[in-house]
Amino acid sequence: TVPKSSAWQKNDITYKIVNFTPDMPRADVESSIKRAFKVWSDVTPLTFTRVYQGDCDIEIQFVTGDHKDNSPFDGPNGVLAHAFQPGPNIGGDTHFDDDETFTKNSQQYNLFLVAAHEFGHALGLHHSTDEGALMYPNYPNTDPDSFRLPQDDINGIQSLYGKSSNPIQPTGPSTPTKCDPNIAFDAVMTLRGELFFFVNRFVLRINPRGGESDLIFIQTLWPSVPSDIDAAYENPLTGENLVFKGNKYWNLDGFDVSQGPRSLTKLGFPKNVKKIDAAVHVENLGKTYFFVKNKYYSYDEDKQAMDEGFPKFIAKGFPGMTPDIDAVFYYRGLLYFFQDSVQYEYNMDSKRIQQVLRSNSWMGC
Amino acid sequence: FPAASQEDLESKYAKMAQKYLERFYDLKTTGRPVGRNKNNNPFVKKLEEMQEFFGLEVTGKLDEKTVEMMEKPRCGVQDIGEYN
Repeated sequence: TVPKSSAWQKNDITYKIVNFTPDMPRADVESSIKRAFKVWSDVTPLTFTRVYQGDCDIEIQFVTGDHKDNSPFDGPNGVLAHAFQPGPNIGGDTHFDDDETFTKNSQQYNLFLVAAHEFGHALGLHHSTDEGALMYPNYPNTDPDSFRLPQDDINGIQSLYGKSSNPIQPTGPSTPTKCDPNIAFDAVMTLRGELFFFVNRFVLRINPRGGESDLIFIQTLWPSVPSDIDAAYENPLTGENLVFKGNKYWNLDGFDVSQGPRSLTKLGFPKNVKKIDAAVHVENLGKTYFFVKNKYYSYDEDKQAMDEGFPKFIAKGFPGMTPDIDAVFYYRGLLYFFQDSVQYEYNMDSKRIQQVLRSNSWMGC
Repeated sequence: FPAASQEDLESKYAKMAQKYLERFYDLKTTGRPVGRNKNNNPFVKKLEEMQEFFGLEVTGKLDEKTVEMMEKPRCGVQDIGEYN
């Protein structure tokens, strides 16, 4: 952050929208800007009031190329916007490069996400090194509708302006670190020889043979797939991956979303199954197992139908395993179950747990 | 097919990287120190600073991942450090 003495020395900030982008209806620009300010006012005592003429603290403009502030824009892509730190005159002012296409949806570039970041600067925040933070310098491919201000940004802004007067203090999501021994995964799947570990908004992409891992926003790879997914598996017979959230699932063809969302009932689940905990395809059996609380279902990929006699108790089909499985994947003849920060290497032939590991044993920590 | 050499990558993206570091890492284009020691090269120093910030491998060289990161759309808040 800037030094506290360089932040706004008042809590009531005014802003003015000087002009509009032709990319969006005016009302959508206004609502995106309003929502971007709310991101910051929700976690601090700051208030933002729009003025229509005269002086204001934060002047908002859509401009192109050289716009006479010694920081010319560069045409489409590249730099999307910039803002000045708090202060009089140009201080706090926020400029959007109108050579970009701004949107209200998840197409690039969502105006709300860009504006929320820039207003962080206009309030005195620098860039963050936290990849999941709003103040990370690169545009995030993340679902704007489910946006929550990350904790890193909350800590930054509250260090300048203090906490919200709300009796329930807001908290935000933290960015997972692969070597955190307490990391718990939402789902794990293989994809064409690589491993994908889903954790809240992110996926950790790892080659099991070693090498670097990447932390990526889920929507960077699959724009229409939501965050916080429940389960995922790869079916090498069809070459497709399926990811699940709630009573819906999406079909992935590599890095394309080929179909979805579709209802769980399409797979033959009874209507009372509202979500599944984990899913895995076992290659040599041609079966996919779905884990729901203390039971599991078996799906025959050849017949494309649920096997009869299911669901069965997990404790019966997988002795040693307990209910509420977070994630599971199949690798080289073995199953790897995840529960909280613990991983169980399971041998289906001997029906025994062979090894108990940390959930992040694949991360090379 | 011959593999593209590191040198090709560096010469291909040198200009882009120079502009990027000038804009976001305050790389000065004048007053370059004399000498061949890489530690004296402000371009390398700024490149290392950028690589460290983004959690990339700090090589001081324009490798593929660094170029990829530089090409990502981003915020251009270069004035925040200088404006008063």
